[in-house]
Amino acid sequence: CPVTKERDWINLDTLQHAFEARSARLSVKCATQIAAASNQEAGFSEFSSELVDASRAHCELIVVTRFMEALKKEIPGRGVREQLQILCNIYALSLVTARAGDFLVTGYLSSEQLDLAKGQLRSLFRELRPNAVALVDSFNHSDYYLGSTLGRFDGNVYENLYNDALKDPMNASPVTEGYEEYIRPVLKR
Amino acid sequence: MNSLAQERKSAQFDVEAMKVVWEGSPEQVQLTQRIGQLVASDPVFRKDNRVSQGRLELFKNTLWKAAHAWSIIQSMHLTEAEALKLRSFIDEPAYTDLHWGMFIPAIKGQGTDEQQQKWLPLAFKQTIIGCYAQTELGHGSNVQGLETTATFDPSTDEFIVNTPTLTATKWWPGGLGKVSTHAIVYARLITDGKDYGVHAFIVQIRSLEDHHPLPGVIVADIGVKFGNGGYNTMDNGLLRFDSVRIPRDNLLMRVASVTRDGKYVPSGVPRQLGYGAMVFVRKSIVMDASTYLSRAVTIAVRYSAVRRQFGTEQGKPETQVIDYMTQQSRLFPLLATAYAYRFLGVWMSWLYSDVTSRLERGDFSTLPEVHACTSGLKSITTSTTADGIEECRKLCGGHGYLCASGLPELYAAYVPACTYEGDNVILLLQVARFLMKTLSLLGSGKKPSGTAAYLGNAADLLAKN
Repeated sequence: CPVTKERDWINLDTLQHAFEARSARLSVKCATQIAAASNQEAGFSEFSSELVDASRAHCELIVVTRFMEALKKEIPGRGVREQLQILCNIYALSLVTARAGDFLVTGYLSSEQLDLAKGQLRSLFRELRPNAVALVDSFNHSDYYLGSTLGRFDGNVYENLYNDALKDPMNASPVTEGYEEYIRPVLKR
Repeated sequence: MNSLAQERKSAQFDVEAMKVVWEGSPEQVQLTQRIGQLVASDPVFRKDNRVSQGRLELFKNTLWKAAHAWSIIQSMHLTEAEALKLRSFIDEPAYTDLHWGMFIPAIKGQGTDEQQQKWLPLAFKQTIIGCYAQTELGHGSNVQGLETTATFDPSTDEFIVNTPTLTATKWWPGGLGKVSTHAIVYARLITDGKDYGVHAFIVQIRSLEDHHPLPGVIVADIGVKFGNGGYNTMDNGLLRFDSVRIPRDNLLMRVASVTRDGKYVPSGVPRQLGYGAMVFVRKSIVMDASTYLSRAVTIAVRYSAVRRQFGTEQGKPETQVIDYMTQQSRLFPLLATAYAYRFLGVWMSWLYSDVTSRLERGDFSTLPEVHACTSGLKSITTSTTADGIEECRKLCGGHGYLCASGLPELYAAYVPACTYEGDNVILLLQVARFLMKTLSLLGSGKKPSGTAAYLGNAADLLAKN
């Protein structure tokens, strides 16, 4: 991996190569282990956990490359491409750090390069931060569809949580059903 | 100015243009707003009381909504795209999901032209309601292990569908328990004493007159499922057959047919033809993953901007939790993932079109690769989304546990995706078989293609170590 400083990590070719290398190395390692087993099916069963890791790496590579491909197309709108670029880098680098074991065990990355990835990810978070709310607004979900007091578009969360709580059927009367049968006798004792 | 209004002022891009990227076109944005408004303003589609309803009330309420939606679709002459949008905005798992999403595509994919002409008009008008009965009580991902039999009887020109064991009971199909009149039943085709493996049959299970189960059919709901709401709005069913007779041409015959005298005749169309329908279903699953994850992320991002905790300087408000790196490092990758899955879904739509056009030309060359990659993508997107919704709940602190957050119900409705179409880990093992086979063929000079093309470069990817 050619990364020597944090900014090197936001090169799409570098990222794609890292994911391809991780996937190829995990797959080849599994194939070698299975080939060494007494028979193929026994090997497949024995190394099924490793095979799952290799498959996941292959699929995550597909997602990363599809995101990168989408960025190669024309994307109109002020600042839209830049935000998508940040999101793509965050997606890929968060996988690099989350699956650090895969990258380290296959010898593709050093621990220093992993630290650089984490540093770059923090920078990307800071770049994304001012746009986070607008980016979720872009999903175009209505309040009805979200069905969430916490996620209301107007942000008036606490007033609505409070008022809705008071409207809950449990609060229909000041003294609860069951008081006479089950609470009063206890209190009397 | 409240927190979110302040946040929106700081945006550095055109939100309306980003909506077009997310939806795919300005027309789609407009469609979403129009149909979304239609659903939100109709009191029948109210859903804020859903979590306090009991199972039967919940289920009946969903039937009411589905019937009301159907009446709107017909009276307003909605297009297929508008009807699909309407059903998705109602936001409740229902028998209609299976009827339109599985029953009809299965007939289209596996029926002959004549069979499609017979069954599709009935299904489109909902004169019949169908579901997709594959999974059995003792057989999930392993379709080859299914035990239900369909034995041809040449004396009456009928198949006799039978449930030979308890574990052969059909179990889980959505819409089967109480609503569906018909089912696509997967059963072992037996003719002339020989077992030809699992095939798809259309079996009528309820009377079209009084909706009672037909003789020999035992059909029922499988019971209460996880969470408030979720799949409890739907009748996932069990089904048993006691020598139920169906006409010979109820076998979906695009891949193979049985003649009047009981001869099994493959049509020459590879069995992998069914993979085309699977790609369609998986494409929809990936799109759903991006939608569900985006809903959870919207809730968590907005509330993280509203919520303030700690970090006070004298006289100043507490810090917005979205400003904490610990919050960002959990939340922003999920926000990015929602966008990543949307682009993946768009690509899978293209992939489905590509596979379909190839199949029509008799080109089956890309099917193994497409089948493997789409099953793996279904696996990782659904697992990540289910985990992501739960992470978003935790990112909202204690309030995320309230049903008012919308997150518990969202999770309950989504998490079954991890086990339908096959358990996610098993699906990854299918991908692994494909990867191992691809590597084993490298030595013979066969170049991998599509999403596995990079493996052709494996030597280089390894050598740079």
